[in-house]
Amino acid sequence: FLTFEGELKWDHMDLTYRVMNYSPDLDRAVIDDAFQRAFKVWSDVTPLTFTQIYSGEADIMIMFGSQEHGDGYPFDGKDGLLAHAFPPGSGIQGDAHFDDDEFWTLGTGLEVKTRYGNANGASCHFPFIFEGHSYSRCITEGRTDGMLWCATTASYDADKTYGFCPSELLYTNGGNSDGSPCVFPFIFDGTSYDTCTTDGRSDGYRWCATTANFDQDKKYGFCPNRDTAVIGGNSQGDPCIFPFTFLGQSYSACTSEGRQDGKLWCATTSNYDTDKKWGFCPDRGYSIFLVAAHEFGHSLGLDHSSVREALMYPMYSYVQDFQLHEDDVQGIQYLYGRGSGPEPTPPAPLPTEEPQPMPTEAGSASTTEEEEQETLEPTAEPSPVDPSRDACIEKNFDAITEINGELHFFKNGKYWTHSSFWKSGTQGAFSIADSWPGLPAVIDAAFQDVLTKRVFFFAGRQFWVFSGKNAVGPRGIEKLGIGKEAGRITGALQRGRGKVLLFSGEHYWRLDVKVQTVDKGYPRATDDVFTGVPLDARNVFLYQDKYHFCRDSFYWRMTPRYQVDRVGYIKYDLLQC
Amino acid sequence: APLHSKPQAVITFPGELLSAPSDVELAESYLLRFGYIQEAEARRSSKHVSLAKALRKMQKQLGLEETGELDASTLEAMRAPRCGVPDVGG
Repeated sequence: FLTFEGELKWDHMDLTYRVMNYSPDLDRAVIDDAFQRAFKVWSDVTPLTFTQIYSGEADIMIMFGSQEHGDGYPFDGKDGLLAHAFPPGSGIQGDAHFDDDEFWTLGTGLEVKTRYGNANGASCHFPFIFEGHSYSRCITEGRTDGMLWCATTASYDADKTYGFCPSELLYTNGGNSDGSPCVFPFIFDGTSYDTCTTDGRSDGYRWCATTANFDQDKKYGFCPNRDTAVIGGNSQGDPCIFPFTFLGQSYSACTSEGRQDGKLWCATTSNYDTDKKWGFCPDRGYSIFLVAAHEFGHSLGLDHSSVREALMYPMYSYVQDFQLHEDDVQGIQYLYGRGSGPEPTPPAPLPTEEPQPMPTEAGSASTTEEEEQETLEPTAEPSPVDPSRDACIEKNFDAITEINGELHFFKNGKYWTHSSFWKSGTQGAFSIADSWPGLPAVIDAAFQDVLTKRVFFFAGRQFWVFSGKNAVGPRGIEKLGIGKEAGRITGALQRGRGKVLLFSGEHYWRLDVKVQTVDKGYPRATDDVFTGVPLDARNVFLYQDKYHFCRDSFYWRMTPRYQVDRVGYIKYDLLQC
Repeated sequence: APLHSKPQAVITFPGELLSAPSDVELAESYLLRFGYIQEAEARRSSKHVSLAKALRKMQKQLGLEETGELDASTLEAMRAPRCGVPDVGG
């Protein structure tokens, strides 16, 4: 981090700010809320407090302006320079200016004003949480009438405020209906649909009927996807298809590769190299919250950081779940100290209870004292700075799987890795959100496709496919052909040749990873094939070429010939605590 | 400091031909605007001013590979939307 020359800083902690004018891109309340959250980023880690005033001279005066706006430091129209701010002091010092020629959003695109519901016309808040899942678009989930709705706060589960999304979102394009709106429900192939669907198509395009019965009337159109409907190119209005191939590389998000103007584009088929179909990605704008948090850092005395991931890095990049970087914290605390926040939570004490007796077969846990002594590994006292201690005191991991040669243990938003090859052993806890942005804190299962190295994550009835940090999802597992009898996926076993077994309850499905559809003839009963392992296993995964089924503190290891050859303790054998 | 006028010096990059004029103009403007080269420094120099040093400074500040050349990643960084506060100087 850097501070300004002379280490300019405020000489008082109770700072005031005043918003002089507002961008027309967002509601005043949304902007006020964004600024308040941006100041809270800094007040959370310092003794500073921020109070909004509505008249007179505040310490930090905030305004929107374009081109030359009175301070001799002109903006430059759309894009380029986004904002600037002055270091602490009197007069113009401390003030923050935002370029009014930018398209200000919350970083995810157009604002959607709701109708009816109970939010009095407030705008959708993207993303929002509904039934534990995160959504960045209007949805029909939870409704039987096909009406699109959204939450107007970050969590519908907590706040219950919502509204309906404008029906213009469902006006179709293409097809044979000249832009008529979708009709829900509609009948296709004898089944009733209350949302747009890709069923019946092999190109992944979402469509809907524009009458109540497609089977009878054959009238349809493609559903607009506000998130990814392209602009211009040669595919106006068509949705981006992710992933797509460009110059032999796979892309799961819009990219500026191949362009010199920095504009983001995507392919509208899965292979640009062969099909050459493309368009520009819709403008998601710039997050007023993120830019404001950065500028307020200047207002408080921080200069630009050279740490790419830091908030005070000069270039803009959107992040969905923002967290202040350690470099930013060190910088601001260097100037103002730490504040009266709570001390870090001391590490949990070591468990003192006796280990459970080792089970002798699936479902039973009886053993003799001699067997107990024979099977228990020596439990050496961990060193005071043993980084694997946290993983060693966890019970009942949400998911366990091998990724890039390392066993990953997931629990409540965190994960640990264990390598039996490196001396480093168990490492972590790491943040799931940092490594795979957009995933919920609790995942049920995961597996890595051996061929493409993509990682599939499952939570509830949703799944995500990650290439690095780029994700496609969430999508419903019904897209894979898994029926409603599966509440959640509890584990996965790679079987080679592009096939993966997905377990749920006492059944499993065989997934063709390439086409992302389960094979015919499934589900099948787990104990028809996998005899001797618990049918209520919490985790199922492949590791070192053997199948592992976990329940409580134990795992059952099975050979590819379906023979259980070991039952052991997860933490002593797999984590090597 | 705000740019009152474009620098008069002709900028060259050691060891390679000039890129397309628009790239050079972009680099000139960027390096001056964000404090990697001072106007006085550009005026003091002869007509041909090496900016390798300024580019290296910028590349180091932004966490790029320090080539001293106007390569693709440097140009991409110069085109990226950003804060208007200079990286160097007051």
